[in-house]
Amino acid sequence: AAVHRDHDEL
Amino acid sequence: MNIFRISADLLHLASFFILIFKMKATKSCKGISFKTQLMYTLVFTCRYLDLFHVLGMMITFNFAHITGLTLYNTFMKILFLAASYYIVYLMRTELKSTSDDARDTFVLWHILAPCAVLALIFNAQFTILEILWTFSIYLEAVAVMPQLMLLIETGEADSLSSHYMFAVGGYRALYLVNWVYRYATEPYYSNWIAWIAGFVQTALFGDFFYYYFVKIMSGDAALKLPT
Repeated sequence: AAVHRDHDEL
Repeated sequence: MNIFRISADLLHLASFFILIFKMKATKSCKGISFKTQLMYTLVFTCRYLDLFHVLGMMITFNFAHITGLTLYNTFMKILFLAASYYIVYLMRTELKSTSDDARDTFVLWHILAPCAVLALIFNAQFTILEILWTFSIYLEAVAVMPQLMLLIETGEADSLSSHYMFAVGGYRALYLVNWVYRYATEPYYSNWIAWIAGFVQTALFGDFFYYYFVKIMSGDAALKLPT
């Protein structure tokens, strides 16, 4: 599934 | 989180301290493009809007989703926002008389409009937060343009300015390495928007990096660009 990646970078 | 990412963030943090130290020590912002610094405040403002969400969770003691990485990211985001706004504040108050506005001639619409259009077309999700995040990614890639134009106009930079440029350019190069590492180690990782923009951003520093290393090799104090 195209998990909407959470922005875990700066 | 990996060593490339951490060293990138620390190099980015160093770039703020180098610039603030230089401005405070020389009591001048000569040779520093206000427009580029202004673009950086816009980049971080559009990118870190999720801060409200995280801080909201914290003050309501809803720590279920707060991880160590979240705390690290939140701390750094607040630092980056505070530092970039402080720099713009310094350039428009205490150091206004030393500003280089006359030579800071880059037309900001030339980067703002294309980034806004691109963010509306190429994004991961058509939501306000995601479009603003994407806009900030595209804008950061070209935000250094006014500073590069000013550097070319000046023809040289003092050593602190060149170290600042190296740090702010180098951090995204380390992010590129971080993305390669994550792509290789995490099964579903893809970050093609940030990868392409980060690649362009680092490439824009390419010319500067060349002259920076020439200066380091030749032991010159100031960075010299070809006249």
